[in-house]
Amino acid sequence: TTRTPEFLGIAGAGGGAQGMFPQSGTAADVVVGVLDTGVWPESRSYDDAGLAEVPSFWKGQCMAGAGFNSSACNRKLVGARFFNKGYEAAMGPMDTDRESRSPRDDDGHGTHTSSTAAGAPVPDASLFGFASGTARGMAPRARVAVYKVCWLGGCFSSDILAGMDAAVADGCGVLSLSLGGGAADYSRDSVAIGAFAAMEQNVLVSCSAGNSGPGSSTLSNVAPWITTVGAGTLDRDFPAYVVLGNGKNYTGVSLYSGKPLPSTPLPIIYAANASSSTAGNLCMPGTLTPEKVAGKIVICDRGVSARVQKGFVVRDAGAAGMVLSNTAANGQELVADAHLLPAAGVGEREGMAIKSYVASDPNPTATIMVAGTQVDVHPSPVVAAFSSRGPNMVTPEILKPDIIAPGVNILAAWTGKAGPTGLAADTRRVGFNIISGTSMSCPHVSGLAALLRSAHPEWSPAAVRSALMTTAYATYSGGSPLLDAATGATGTPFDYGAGHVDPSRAVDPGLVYDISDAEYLDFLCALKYSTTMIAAVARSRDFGCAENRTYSVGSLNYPSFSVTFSTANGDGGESSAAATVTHTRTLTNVGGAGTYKVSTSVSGAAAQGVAVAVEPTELAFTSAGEKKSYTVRFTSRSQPSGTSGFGRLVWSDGKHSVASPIAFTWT
Amino acid sequence: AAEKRKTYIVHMAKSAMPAEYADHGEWYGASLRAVSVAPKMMLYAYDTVLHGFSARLTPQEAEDLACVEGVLAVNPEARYELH
Repeated sequence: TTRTPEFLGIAGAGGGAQGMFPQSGTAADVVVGVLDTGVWPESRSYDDAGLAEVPSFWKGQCMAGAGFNSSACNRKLVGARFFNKGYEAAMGPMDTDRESRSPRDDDGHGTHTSSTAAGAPVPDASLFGFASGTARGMAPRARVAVYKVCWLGGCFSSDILAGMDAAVADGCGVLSLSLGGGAADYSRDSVAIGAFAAMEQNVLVSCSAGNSGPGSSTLSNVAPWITTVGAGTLDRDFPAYVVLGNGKNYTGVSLYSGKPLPSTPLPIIYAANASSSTAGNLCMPGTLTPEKVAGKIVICDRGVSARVQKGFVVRDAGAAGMVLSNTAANGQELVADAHLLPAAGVGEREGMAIKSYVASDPNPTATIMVAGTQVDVHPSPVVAAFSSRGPNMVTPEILKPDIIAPGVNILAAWTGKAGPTGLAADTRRVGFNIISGTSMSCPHVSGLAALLRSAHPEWSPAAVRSALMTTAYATYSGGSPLLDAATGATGTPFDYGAGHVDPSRAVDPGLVYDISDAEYLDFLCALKYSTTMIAAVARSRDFGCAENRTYSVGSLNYPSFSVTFSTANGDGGESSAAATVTHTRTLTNVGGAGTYKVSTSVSGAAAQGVAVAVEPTELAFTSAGEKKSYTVRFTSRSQPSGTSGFGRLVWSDGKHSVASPIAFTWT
Repeated sequence: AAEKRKTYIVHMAKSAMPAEYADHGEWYGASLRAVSVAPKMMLYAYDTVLHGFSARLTPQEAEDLACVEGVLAVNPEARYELH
């Protein structure tokens, strides 16, 4: 967050988007509720200087507990609660030497996410000098309320529901959840259930998409009333150079800041050749032979265990340094860590080259040089390899993720209870840490949503999400499509949804796709949910799907399109028959008068055969709040099952561009 | 039985509360006691995002509770992970 405001174009002179967004202390005051591991209230990111009194609508509490006084809250950190009953019921009494039965963050994750969303500006922030600058949340004048629902043993749904219950009742306007579970239907998914009620009560819920990429269909939090956020890179790197004895030099990344390696090269060995384990290449605990690695640089492959733990294992075995090589699963994506020993992470290609040298040279040597912080790195953003991908396994007709935001090598506030690696052996303490994940991208969007809610208090959660999505960009400034770090090739809407968030455009989207509570209920009817299942999602309202009405998932007024073709869509049932899928949408004018014209495009060989017909092709709006509907017919011949293609549908009045991604799949 | 207990999320039809109860918490407690003699099994009563409660139940108790009038669904708790 010393870089993301600039990267997102919201770095105003006074610490954030002054020109576009109103100040606190007005009716537009927004509280961002963060359900996570708690908070380290002493962090400078919760300084409340310059903030007006806590808004009168706020009903939250500052719960006292172990090592946490109720006086820890202020006009920035307006609430702090903890929910541990489910955790302790499932796991037994917590070890109070290791974690606090209070809102205090013993882990760091919750402090990082909440300060990313709405932390106050903190000058001279850095991690060991890396990424130095002014750290600030995306909504630096919004308030923060933390709900500790995650513990060392995990996050339990009974606690998460209790946290969401309290956060909505307290008056949060945005909820940020950087957590997820397995795919489940919405009536059994506690986050989806809690988010539905939050949405009904005018609360926007932003969730992380998950870190299970780059495999397909790996998403979490896919309910359409949730804003699902994937991760992309920034234009910032932390280069390190692995210089080999043969004179070749490979660039990687590092956040190591301790005593450097000697300038004279050291022997280098591949961990697979320094272990009696069949998976010795992974540098798992207890697998390295100390006599073989002592004083050397060890090459480890990524996977299975945490990256920082591999560094600890290598150091513990007596090695001098580590080269951490990506595998095919990570491609060329470089994720930096504050390792305990001199170390560099390298891409798959560089890792293979280094391993090849080590295998071919009888006396291989190397050294590692850490080079600090580099900005203006291009291309950026690139979809993070780890970011979970579509298609949506729960409801394929809803395209997810919705959007991507910065989630790689993000600096934000940290706990005083744990070191930057989070390892017990790491006794270092830092005010800020640099970590990666969709956990980091989610609070970026939560903070941006708070800014939009502040600028447009009358917008519904769906309208805010629509504004973020339809103004997102899916190409670089030169027009070429966003890339995927996993492959180095062009990404797709299954990777980035509508694209990368662009808040300065989102504040003035022109038109929005709004969705009412009733439309979400119709969506559940379209999914053929029983009355009981609907009641579980939408609470015990007296609601039943009408027997004489046809419900369609394609009618949900979503800002993106996921079109699934199957033989069942065809009029003759034959596999070669043309199939037509129809979606309807309604646009609401949130700008001035204007006439919008539609354009469509498709990409990929399979999509070239899809005819996209929009009716009408022009929509004229004369006043704010006016609504106009349109229909899109997607017609395609059959394709082999599993084929996919993509496209884009854009309404433009010459000033605004209201863009929707399209994903086609054939089953 | 205590060892077999797990946490379940119990969804209740709020409008189905019998008139004899003064509030929903009382009704939730009575519903729980109808299937379980174990004390203090309720973890949370929810009101804002869910009508219902979470409780520690044996599989049999969960099955029995699902048949109690006013109970919409009894779902086992899930564990989530930080991303």
